[in-house]
Amino acid sequence: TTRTPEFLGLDKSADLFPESGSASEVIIGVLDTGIWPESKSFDDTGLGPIPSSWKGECETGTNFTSSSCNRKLIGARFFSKGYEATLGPIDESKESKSPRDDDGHGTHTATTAAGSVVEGASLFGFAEGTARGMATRARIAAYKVCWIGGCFSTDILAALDKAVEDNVNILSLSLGGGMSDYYRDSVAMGAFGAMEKGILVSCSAGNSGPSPYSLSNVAPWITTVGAGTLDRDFPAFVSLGNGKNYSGVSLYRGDPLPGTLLPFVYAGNASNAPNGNLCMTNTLIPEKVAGKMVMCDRGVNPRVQKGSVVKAAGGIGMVLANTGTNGEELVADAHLLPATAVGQKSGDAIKSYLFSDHDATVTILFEGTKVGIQPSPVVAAFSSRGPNSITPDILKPDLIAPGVNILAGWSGAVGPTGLPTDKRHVDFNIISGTSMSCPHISGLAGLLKAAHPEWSPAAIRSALMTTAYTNYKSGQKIQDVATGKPSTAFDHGAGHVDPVSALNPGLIYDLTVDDYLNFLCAINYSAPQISILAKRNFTCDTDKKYSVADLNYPSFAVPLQTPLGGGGEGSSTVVKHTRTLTNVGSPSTYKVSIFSESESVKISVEPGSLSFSELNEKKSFKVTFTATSMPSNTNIFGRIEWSDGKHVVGSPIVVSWT
Amino acid sequence: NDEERRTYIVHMATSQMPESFQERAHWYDSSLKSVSESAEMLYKYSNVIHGFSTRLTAEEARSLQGRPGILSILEEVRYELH
Repeated sequence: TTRTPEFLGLDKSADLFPESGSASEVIIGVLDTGIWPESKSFDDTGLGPIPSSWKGECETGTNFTSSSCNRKLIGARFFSKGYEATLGPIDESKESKSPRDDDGHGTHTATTAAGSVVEGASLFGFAEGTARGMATRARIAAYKVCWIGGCFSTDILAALDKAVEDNVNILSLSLGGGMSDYYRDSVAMGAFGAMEKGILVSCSAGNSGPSPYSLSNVAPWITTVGAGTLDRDFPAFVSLGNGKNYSGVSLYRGDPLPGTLLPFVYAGNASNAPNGNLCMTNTLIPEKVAGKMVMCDRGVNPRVQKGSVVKAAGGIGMVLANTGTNGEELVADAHLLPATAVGQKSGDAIKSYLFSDHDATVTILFEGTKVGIQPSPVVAAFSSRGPNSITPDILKPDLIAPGVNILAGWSGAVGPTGLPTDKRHVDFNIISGTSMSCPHISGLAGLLKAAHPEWSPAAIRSALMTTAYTNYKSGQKIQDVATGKPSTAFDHGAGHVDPVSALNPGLIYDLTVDDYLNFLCAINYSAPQISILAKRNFTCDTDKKYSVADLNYPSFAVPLQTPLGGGGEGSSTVVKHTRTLTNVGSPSTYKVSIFSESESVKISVEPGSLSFSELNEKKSFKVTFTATSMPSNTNIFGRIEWSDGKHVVGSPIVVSWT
Repeated sequence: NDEERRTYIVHMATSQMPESFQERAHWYDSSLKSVSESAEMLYKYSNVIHGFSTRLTAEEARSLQGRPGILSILEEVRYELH
């Protein structure tokens, strides 16, 4: 990626992270659409021999041989038996029956996590710079599980099974599927097995935001990653015939528009289809569109396809307007015709002009790449949001990372829009999604693993979470682009990742396999349900009191019930959580600070001070939440911070009433 | 359609494997063959879960569910890229 290393402070702190040795021992497994091995991001210059721990393979198949791998891309496998069992044999004229990536997504995620340094990277000159993965010296193992028809659970489980056997250290999964109990969800089950072997599993949170309860991959042994923006934009202004200008974004690079205002029509008025405004395939009337700029509404079909539909109908350009679903979030695309995307407010204003002037005209002014955009990061509207619908007592997402307009490696088999009509070939592409934020965390977790090989997956996640930030340097809270207001822990979890701070967190909240098994007892899973995950007989002790509140998680979620009828005003509920901190720094004394945004919840921590004299020393504390009854759907947010003056170990708090 | 085959992931309780079997794979095979002569295994899982995946009719799946050592039988789920 370009820009994200600078945005995350990795460029200024390069000497803090191991450059060789342990860094090149870390292996990141990526389950995705495969890999394009010819990408410059897989150049293995300067890398030593493949780690001796590696047991994987470079499988052969369509246009992929064992020599496709090297000392950077050390493994590549494909899993298609489940896919083929359901949908029939793979059509090798359309997709490679091999680890080869015909889609681009897998190459993008793998290079984001651990791509080598490539100078002069860009997409048509956009986002130009030196591209690199987060963990430049880590090794990559690609596991192709996603095909044209989707990613099947049997194949995903097989890939996870093999990745564990191959000895990967980190697993990155930028995929998800609905919401189901952990003993029914293949990703959760596979991740549990990986976690048992000391592998950190990082998963995307999903792109179903900003609706609440829209998260996937919420198991507590998974690191769940939401998406935020960078300080980079690709402005392309809409200039109307009435003299007004509106901000938009675009990655269009091609024949420029004529330097004059052009006739402008709303797609909904150039179609006989009831949803003509969406510019779906074959819905525009060419006679009404030919030679004109067309305004389309976002939604239902892919954004780039709308541009293709306008072009096919004879349109010469497109203005793509967000609707309420996306608000003011602007996602740039490498459209096949001159086009720009505008937010809902601008879109509404442009529509007013279009509806009021039968001779409306417009042009688009493309401005290239701009950096230093503030505020940044902001939470992406599409990033899935809490609460956690499976276990509301575990706050998810865990944190956010860059996931909007991310430049990274791409497949040579497909153009940047992914459309069949797009015959352009690019080495790098710019795309958005929690798919893009997840491998940022996977790579950063790889850096931490290299720096602290002894840390457990939970310790690495704790370091990433407790050092994440929730405020800009100005002190203002990180914004949510969906609302334009401050985001909450349901949007950003513990906050935005700060890898330099995560390297030296001071204290960590650690978790063992037994802790997770006790968690399963606490959520009342039956013995067979637990056995599915544990892979052995495991019976909860009937004499023991299990509580989710005691899972040593680096965040606090306190779901409460509003009394039936909404009464009970004045009555209070007391909930106690227990946590244990492990010292991973120098001897020090930490003092607690408590922040609550409402008097309705009183939070106390006992003891208020913890002294650590040795490395790995553990100290426990209790948090008491005393909450008065509130109407359902009330959420109160807060924060607990332990600090010794040098480190700040922060945890978000959410108290919610349903 | 009861005759239609669907893909299932079968979770096995290996602690309940009869002593007559030396290897899990043989036990999985035997369990599967007890409900379907024609069904083939897609994958055997040995690290992150214990079990296998296969194609079964609804009746075969119900029958397998009742066999000793079967923890659960879950139908294939399609996931999507984010």
